[in-house]
Amino acid sequence: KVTYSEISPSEFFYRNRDLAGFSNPSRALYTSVRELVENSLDACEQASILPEVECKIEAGPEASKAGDQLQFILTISDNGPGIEAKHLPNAFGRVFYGSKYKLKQSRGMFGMGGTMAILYAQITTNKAVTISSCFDGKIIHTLDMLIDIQENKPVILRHETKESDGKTGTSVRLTLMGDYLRAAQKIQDYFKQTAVVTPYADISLIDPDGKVTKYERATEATPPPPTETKPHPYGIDVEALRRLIKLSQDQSLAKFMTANFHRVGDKTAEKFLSFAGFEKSAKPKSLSNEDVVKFVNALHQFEEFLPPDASCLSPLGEEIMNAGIMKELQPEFVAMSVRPPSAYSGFPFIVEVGIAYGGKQIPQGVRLLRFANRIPLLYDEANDVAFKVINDEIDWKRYRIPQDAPIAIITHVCSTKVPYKTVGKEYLADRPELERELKNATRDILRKLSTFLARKGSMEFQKKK
Amino acid sequence: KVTYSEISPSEFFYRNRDLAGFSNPSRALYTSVRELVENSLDACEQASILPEVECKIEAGPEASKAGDQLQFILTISDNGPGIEAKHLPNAFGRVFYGSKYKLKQSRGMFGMGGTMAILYAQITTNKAVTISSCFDGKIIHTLDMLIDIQENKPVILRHETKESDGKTGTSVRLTLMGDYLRAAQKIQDYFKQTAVVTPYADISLIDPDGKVTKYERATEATPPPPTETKPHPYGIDVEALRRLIKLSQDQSLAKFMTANFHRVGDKTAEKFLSFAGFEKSAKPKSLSNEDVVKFVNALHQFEEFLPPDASCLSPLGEEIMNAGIMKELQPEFVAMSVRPPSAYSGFPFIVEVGIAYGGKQIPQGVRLLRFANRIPLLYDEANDVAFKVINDEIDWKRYRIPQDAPIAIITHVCSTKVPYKTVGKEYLADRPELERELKNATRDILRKLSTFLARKGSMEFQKKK
Ligand SMILES: Nc1ncnc2c1ncn2[C@@H]1O[C@H](COP(=O)(O)OP(=O)(O)OP(=O)(O)O)[C@@H](O)[C@H]1O
Ligand SMILES: Nc1ncnc2c1ncn2[C@@H]1O[C@H](COP(=O)(O)OP(=O)(O)OP(=O)(O)O)[C@@H](O)[C@H]1O
Ligand SMILES: [Mg+2]
Ligand SMILES: [Mg+2]
Repeated sequence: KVTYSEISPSEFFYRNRDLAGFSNPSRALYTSVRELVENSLDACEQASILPEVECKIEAGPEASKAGDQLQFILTISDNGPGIEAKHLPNAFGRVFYGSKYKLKQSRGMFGMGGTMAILYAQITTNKAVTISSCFDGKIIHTLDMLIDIQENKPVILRHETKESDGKTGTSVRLTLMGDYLRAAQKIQDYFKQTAVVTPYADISLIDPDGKVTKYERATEATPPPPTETKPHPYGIDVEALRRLIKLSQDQSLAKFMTANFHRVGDKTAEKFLSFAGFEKSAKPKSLSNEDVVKFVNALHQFEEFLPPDASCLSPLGEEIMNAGIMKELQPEFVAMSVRPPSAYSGFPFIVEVGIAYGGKQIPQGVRLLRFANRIPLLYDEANDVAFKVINDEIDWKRYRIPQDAPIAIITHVCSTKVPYKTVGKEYLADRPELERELKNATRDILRKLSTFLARKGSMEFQKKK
Repeated sequence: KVTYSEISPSEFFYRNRDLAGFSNPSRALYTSVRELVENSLDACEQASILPEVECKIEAGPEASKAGDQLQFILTISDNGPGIEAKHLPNAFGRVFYGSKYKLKQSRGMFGMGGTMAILYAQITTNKAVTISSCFDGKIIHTLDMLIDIQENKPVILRHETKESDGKTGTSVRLTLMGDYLRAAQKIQDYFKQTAVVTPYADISLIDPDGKVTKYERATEATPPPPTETKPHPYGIDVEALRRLIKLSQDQSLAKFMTANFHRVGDKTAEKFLSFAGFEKSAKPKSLSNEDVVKFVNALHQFEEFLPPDASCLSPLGEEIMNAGIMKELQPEFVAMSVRPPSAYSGFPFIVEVGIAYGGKQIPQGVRLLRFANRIPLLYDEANDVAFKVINDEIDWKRYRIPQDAPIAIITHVCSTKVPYKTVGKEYLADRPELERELKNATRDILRKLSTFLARKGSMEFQKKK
């Protein structure tokens, strides 16, 4: 007997939480920390606030022990802009709800990370999450909340307010079954690597023994904030065009194009419309369904659109990357390569690669540290495009770097849309344009290291003589 | 200015269609074929019908050419049980809607594959999908349908009925931008490999040149159908327990356990309840929130639950695997290993591994053919647990198999829940229990091949003497 049912987004990810990075207690603890910290950093940067983020992990009562697992109380607090009270329940209690569904670089993009951490905590300990936020500097709202998983909506158990001392910010406190013993190293690496790419943030980690690890602000220089951008013609499909036409008030196709597409001016619009066989003065809403398809295919064929302008992006920049690498890895030598902007499927991206060599901290061998939109990627290295490039597409021998040399390669990709292959943001797809840029950047830094080693070798040779 | 929005499931996968396997035109064509064929095979098997599936790929009009891409009309038809008219629009026009949200082995599990193929077609060509289905053997319903992506619901443009000649079945015809040139080899491999594990199916592929490739039924023997099973205690979390309690009519915890848990009888229930510190006669609905958590933790700690019974599963079996391998690979030697049932997180699974050696079809070197719930997995091999086992965890030298020997290793995993790492069903996670079973099965078949080669080598030696 075949019976049908519909499930909500939260129900789908409850059943398939492996897809979102909640596959076992140690991984779930790691992913929960990651998702909440990234929310705090996104919020601070979006409001141009120098981030202060605290992550406290406290062991739950001994009685809650279950084998290797234990209840942990995870509290992430920030000095960010806070969330308005009316949005607070949905922001954290609904999957596919958020403020990052825009064409703009940010760590978050799926509208579900924070919600999933809360969902996982709830299904393992049955405890409500406590969220506090102050948006106006006057009133702090505190909610105890559960998620109705079958309905994908928040259930508020308690809502209190009190006066704020003028500060804004958000704090999320949840209780989950985790495995800190297994997760500890990964969590510490996550914070250390976050500090490498976010040296303007003050971050502290308090572990279950009460030990405080501070990653202090190394600089007050922040990268210019990313901005929202219009879609590029190469990224437009039929659905996207139909929606733009529906919303459009433009009275001509030429005006429609300059108003809606990234870097398309009057001249380019006219050239394209003549190439595609449309009247530049035709009304957008007069396009038939066949016209819409013809228009979209022509958009992808036309070769004279300017490539996406990456001024909407916010790369780390050499100064910040250098400061972060020096502070956290303390190497003998650093070199960097920042590639010119590129794009895949109309989405602009910038690749920045750094190499750190020597010093007391870096172990022998080549270690790859991957970042995307300032998020450290600590899992599934072998599946990542950066790993593929470094292992399969670089001819290491030509750089004459000793096999046991202590090396760290740091790759950062920023984009309006990072091509993650999984909802858990574990690794990047091998888009050809991305692969090419990573390859060129890696060759660049290996040449620089090679030169340094040759010079160093000959200097030491001179000394001995 | 921070603005919030909520998006529907179809909107989420429209924006993030890479996650579902629709990353480029050739991959999208492949994934569309895969999702629709798997729906047909699932439906036939569920109704105990010997499957007849036709996949026709016709080139669209020359005028629709756009670079390497072209419009293709993809039509998949089957002799399955059909879909009732009232369910037809939602089955294909809504993401997170389906009949496979049960604890039962089937190819489908996410409730979105067919819908995504239709969505992708629509956003590339703006053409409605045409679906025909006959459920009662009397009336064929034909719908032309679009998906309202922002609302995640079907929009019916046309609905006609006509008399059926007594047959049931379903046909889906959609028009999408694809790249058959690039996808052809993968699509052909998909059908060839599907024939290996489904030798009781009649499958035909008609390519854009009109060429027909038939994979004819090799046997009428079908594996016993899988059955739905109850959840195993090791797979229960707090949310699952709360729901079972809410639905429960049971008057005692002991009755509640035997009624709801897999392979838990009165004795085991009593033992567990005393271990966990509960009254066996207590009413399930009397459990407090703390009790629920205590109950779940104890379920995972109790060591005397019988392991999941795999009688609900439907492995290929040696006969079918042998028939499929012989027919499609025509090797000189075949060996097989069917592992005893195992489980991960309370989900039962069975690993079956075959090895094929020699003959004219198998090229030199080791080729891995992976299957899960009878689906051929043709992408992301390097990320799969089977690849990891074969490359990193097997000591090939001890089997003395020549490096250039022509070998194919065929792995099949069946489970009530296949641990895919992606929505696109590309590869399996390296769950420790799964890894262990694949390793043992692989060693088993390599021993058998090794013995065969030794015997063959000594016989040839005898001949020469
Ligand atoms: N600490 C915070 N400060 C301010 N706003 C926050 C904070 N945490 C979450 N939010 C808001 O809640 C929304 C939902 O967060 P959530 O993590 O679920 O999704 P996301 O960050 O948008 O995307 P992703 O799933 O990729 O993380 C965010 O978009 C943001 O607007
Ligand atoms: N050819 C068919 N014959 C009968 N029923 C079908 C057929 N195709 C689809 N269905 C029904 O439509 C439902 C939705 O199909 P869809 O492919 O979207 O999801 P699914 O198969 O349940 O899961 P998955 O996303 O993993 O494929 C199926 O569960 C099934 O009930
Ligand atoms: Mg987030
Ligand atoms: Mg399906």
